[in-house]
Amino acid sequence: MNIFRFLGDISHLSAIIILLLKIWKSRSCAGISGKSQLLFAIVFTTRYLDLFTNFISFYNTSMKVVYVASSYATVWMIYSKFKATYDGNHDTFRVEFLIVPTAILSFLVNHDFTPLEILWTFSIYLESVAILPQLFMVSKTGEAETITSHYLFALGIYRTLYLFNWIWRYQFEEFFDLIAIVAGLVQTVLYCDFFYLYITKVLKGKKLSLPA
Amino acid sequence: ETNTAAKDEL
Repeated sequence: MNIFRFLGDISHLSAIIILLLKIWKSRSCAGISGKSQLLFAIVFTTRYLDLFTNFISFYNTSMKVVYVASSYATVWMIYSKFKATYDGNHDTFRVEFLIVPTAILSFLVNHDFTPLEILWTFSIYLESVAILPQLFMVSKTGEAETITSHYLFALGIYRTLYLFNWIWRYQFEEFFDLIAIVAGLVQTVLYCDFFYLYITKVLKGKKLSLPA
Repeated sequence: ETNTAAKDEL
């Protein structure tokens, strides 16, 4: 464990908590893409199948449980509890264009052709593009609530910090995983446009508005 | 060298 990975996990956890609280407190999922949350639930499910078979540490196991539980709780709130506030007309990204190519790629490019490894690889590839429906929805509605932009910032920063974690691990642990690194780079690049708007607008107290 | 995948990471 190193400071970058720890801060990354904290940032990821806070993003998940921010979103949960936003929906629960405001009893509304307006502006939130249910499709992205569905993809995140798939990402955590396919990545943490070894949750009960491969104990790494209490921290690792407890964080995985929290991630999986909160992603399902978020999906449940969007599609069930507060579905009346779900803005389906703006959440129109074709997720099959994300799921199918990443599934095929995980069969072609992986570290080991075993079910668990392929599912892990699929979850890494899918996570790198899972935010697209949400970013697409924000660009379609032309703006996002400030709390939603904080959620997106925390979520984007987490994988950016993981990039530094991989540099650290390469330097000091002679360790690197090209699949995770390349997917993490793609994931971070997708946020660049949003990061720019967040830093130039939201941090100056303005509302986040994307050019529609 | 490429190590095994980042399985100890979240």
